Amino acid sequence: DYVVVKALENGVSVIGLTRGEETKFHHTEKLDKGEVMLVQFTQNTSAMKIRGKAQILTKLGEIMSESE
Amino acid sequence: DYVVVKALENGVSVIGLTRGEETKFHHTEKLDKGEVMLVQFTQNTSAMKIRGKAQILTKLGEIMSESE
Amino acid sequence: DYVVVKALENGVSVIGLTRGEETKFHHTEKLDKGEVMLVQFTQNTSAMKIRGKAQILTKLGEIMSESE
Amino acid sequence: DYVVVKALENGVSVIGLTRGEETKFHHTEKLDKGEVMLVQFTQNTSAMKIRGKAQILTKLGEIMSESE
Amino acid sequence: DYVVVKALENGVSVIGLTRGEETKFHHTEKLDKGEVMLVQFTQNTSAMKIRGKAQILTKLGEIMSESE
Amino acid sequence: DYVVVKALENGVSVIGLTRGEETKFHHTEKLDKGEVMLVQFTQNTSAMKIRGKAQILTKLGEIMSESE
Amino acid sequence: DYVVVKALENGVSVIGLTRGEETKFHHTEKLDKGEVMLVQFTQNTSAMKIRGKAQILTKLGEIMSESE
Amino acid sequence: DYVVVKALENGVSVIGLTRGEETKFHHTEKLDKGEVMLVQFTQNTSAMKIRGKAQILTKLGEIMSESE
Amino acid sequence: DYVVVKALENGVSVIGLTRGEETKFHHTEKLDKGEVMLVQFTQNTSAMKIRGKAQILTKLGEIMSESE
Amino acid sequence: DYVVVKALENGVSVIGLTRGEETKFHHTEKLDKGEVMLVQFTQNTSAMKIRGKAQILTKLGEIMSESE
Amino acid sequence: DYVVVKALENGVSVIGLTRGEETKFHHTEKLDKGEVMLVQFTQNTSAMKIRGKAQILTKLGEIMSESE
Ligand SMILES: N[C@@H](Cc1c[nH]c2ccccc12)C(=O)O
Ligand SMILES: N[C@@H](Cc1c[nH]c2ccccc12)C(=O)O
Ligand SMILES: N[C@@H](Cc1c[nH]c2ccccc12)C(=O)O
Ligand SMILES: N[C@@H](Cc1c[nH]c2ccccc12)C(=O)O
Ligand SMILES: N[C@@H](Cc1c[nH]c2ccccc12)C(=O)O
Ligand SMILES: N[C@@H](Cc1c[nH]c2ccccc12)C(=O)O
Ligand SMILES: N[C@@H](Cc1c[nH]c2ccccc12)C(=O)O
Ligand SMILES: N[C@@H](Cc1c[nH]c2ccccc12)C(=O)O
Ligand SMILES: N[C@@H](Cc1c[nH]c2ccccc12)C(=O)O
Ligand SMILES: N[C@@H](Cc1c[nH]c2ccccc12)C(=O)O
Ligand SMILES: N[C@@H](Cc1c[nH]c2ccccc12)C(=O)O
Repeated sequence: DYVVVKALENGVSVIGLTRGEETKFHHTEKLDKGEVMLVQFTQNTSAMKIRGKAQILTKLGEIMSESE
Repeated sequence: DYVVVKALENGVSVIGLTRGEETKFHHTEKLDKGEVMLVQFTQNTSAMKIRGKAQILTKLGEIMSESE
Repeated sequence: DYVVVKALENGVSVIGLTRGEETKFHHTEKLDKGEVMLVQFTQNTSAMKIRGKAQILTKLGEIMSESE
Repeated sequence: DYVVVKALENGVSVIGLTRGEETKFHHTEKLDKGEVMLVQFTQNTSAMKIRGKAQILTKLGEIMSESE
Repeated sequence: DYVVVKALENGVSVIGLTRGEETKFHHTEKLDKGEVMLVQFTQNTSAMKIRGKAQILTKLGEIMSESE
Repeated sequence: DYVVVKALENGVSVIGLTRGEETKFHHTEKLDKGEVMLVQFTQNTSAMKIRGKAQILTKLGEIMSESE
Repeated sequence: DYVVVKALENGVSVIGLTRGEETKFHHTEKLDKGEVMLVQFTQNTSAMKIRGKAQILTKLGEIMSESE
Repeated sequence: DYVVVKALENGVSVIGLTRGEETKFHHTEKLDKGEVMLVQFTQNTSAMKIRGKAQILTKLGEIMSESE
Repeated sequence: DYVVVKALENGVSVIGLTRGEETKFHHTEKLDKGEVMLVQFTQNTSAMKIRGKAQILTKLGEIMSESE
Repeated sequence: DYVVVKALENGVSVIGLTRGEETKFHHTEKLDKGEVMLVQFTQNTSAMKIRGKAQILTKLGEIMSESE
Repeated sequence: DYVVVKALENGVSVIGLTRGEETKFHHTEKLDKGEVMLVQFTQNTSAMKIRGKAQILTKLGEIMSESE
């Protein structure tokens, strides 16, 4: 399982949260406008958070994250 | 299996409930308006609860949680 | 396998029944109106019961539970 | 594999029959009108019987049980 | 794999035949009119026979058994 | 894998042939008109033969056997 | 994987060829007109040959064998 | 995986080529007009060749071999 | 996984390339016009090359190779 | 799982990020205009980043990365 | 998983990149115009690059590589 994130503005964050008993941020990848990132769920990542304006493709459909 | 939650207001809670004989909250992730979270069912999480106004994509279809 | 339950009134109960030779209630989760819960079948839960008015999404289709 | 049973009258019975060489009732769950139950086939349950008026969702289609 | 049998008259028989070198009846479940039974193929049951008037849902389609 | 056989006349035979180096009849089940049988391929049965007038549902489609 | 053969004339042959380094006939089943046979590929059978006029259902489609 | 070959003339050859480092013919089955053969890929056969006029059903579609 | 190659002229080559660290030709099968070959990817073959005019059926669609 | 990247300008970067507790760039492949790259998720690569103008085919749909 | 590459000009390169911590070219196969190559992802190949004018069939759709 992977998802696709395309930044629609500078400074979009793709955040990985830890798998296991604890849930905390283990990595934040910053994207510039137009960059595309493809990220898997992994042994270390069981949740993700997306901040900033981005187009997100998932197997459950497409969705847009928005900045405040 | 993962689900997608997009907060439609500030303060949306995505709550993970423990797998096993006991069922209790092990983590609550707060989302600001527009943020998108992707969360898996895991070895530690066999149920989830969503509070506040959010758009939720699941393999069983799309549904909206609402705040009181 | 998971199912999605959206409470359409306060006090909806999502009840987990034990897997194994015995069948009894091991957990009751109360939902307030508008809250959404996603629950898996697990090693501890092989049956569920839903009381109160709720919208239920399952892989077999959508169904509504109703209160008396 | 699970099935969904919605009671359309009080006193609907969802009966689990034992897996193995012997076939007998191991549990009867009574449902009130409007209650919904989701039940799996399990290591202990290889057959089920439904008595009373109920709507039943299965992967083979929807069917109604009726009371005499 | 399971099949669904709805009795359309009293006295419908759902018969389980043994798996293995021998083929004989190991259980006959009697159904009253309107009752619905869901039965799996199992380690003990590799064939079934249905006597009496019933509606039968299978993954190969729907079929009616009829009484003489 | 299972197939469904509905007898359209009395005396329909559903014959199981042995799996392995030898191919011979290990069981013949006689069906009366209207009776429905559901039979799996198994560790003991790798071929079947149907004699007499019957409706047969298979994953490859529906077919009718006819008596001479 | 199984195939379905319906004899459209008397004397149709369903021939099993051996799996392994050698390829030879291990069994020939004769069918009378109207009889239906369902045959699997097995540990002993990795090829089949059909002689005489028959309707053959396979997962790749339906085909008719014809006699000279 | 199996394929279906129907001979449209006498003398059609269905040739099995060996699996492994070497590639050579291990068996040639001759078909008379109208005969149908069903052949699997196996531990001994990783390629096949068809000579003469035949109708061939494969999971990739239907194709005709032709004689010179 | 297999592919189907039908020669549309004499002298079509179906070439198998070795699996592993090295990539070289391990076998070339020559086809006459009208002959059909079915070839698997195997433990020894992880790439193939087709020279000459041929019709090629693959799970990704149909394609024609052409001679210079 | 693999994705397809076609460079629509010179200097497109396909970046592999490490699997595991740490997330860092382990390889950057530069593409010239018109070149096509097919890249898998692997034991070493659990995330990818694409910079510059490219057409990207994924199982979740097609998307374009853009340069600033 | 395999992909299909048809050279639309002489000198098309199908390049295999190594699986593992290092990413480098392990093989370049040159194709003449009209030749078709079918290549798998393997234990040694986790990425590929195509240079020159070619038609490429993948499970994610068809795409053309172009020469400068
Ligand atoms: N090293 C991380 C890379 C990663 C995968 N998915 C992610 C999502 C967000 C941030 C980082 C990641 C991991 O293997 O899990
Ligand atoms: N550490 C948690 C992260 C998580 C996954 N799904 C969740 C749902 C809600 C809250 C936290 C989570 C886990 O692996 O289970
Ligand atoms: N601890 C419970 C959580 C749970 C899953 N599904 C449920 C349904 C109802 C109530 C509780 C649950 C379990 O792992 O089984
Ligand atoms: N304890 C039972 C619960 C159950 C599952 N499916 C059922 C159907 C009917 C009655 C009880 C059940 C079991 O695990 O098997
Ligand atoms: N004890 C039986 C129950 C059963 C399953 N399928 C049946 C069909 C018919 C009669 C009984 C059954 C078994 O596990 O096999
Ligand atoms: N005892 C037999 C029952 C059976 C299954 N399929 C059949 C078909 C025909 C006759 C008997 C059977 C077996 O397990 O194999
Ligand atoms: N004993 C044979 C039965 C059989 C299966 N498929 C066949 C096809 C043709 C003839 C016989 C058979 C076997 O197990 O292989
Ligand atoms: N003995 C051969 C039979 C066979 C299977 N597929 C074939 C194709 C061609 C010729 C023979 C065969 C084998 O098991 O492999
Ligand atoms: N002996 C070869 C046969 C083969 C399979 N696919 C091929 C493609 C081309 C040439 C030969 C082959 C092998 O098992 O791999
Ligand atoms: N020996 C190589 C053959 C190969 C497969 N796919 C490729 C793609 C490009 C170049 C070579 C190849 C391997 O098994 O991996
Ligand atoms: N050696 C790398 C090759 C690779 C696969 N996917 C990639 C994506 C980007 C960059 C390199 C790669 C690996 O096996 O993981």
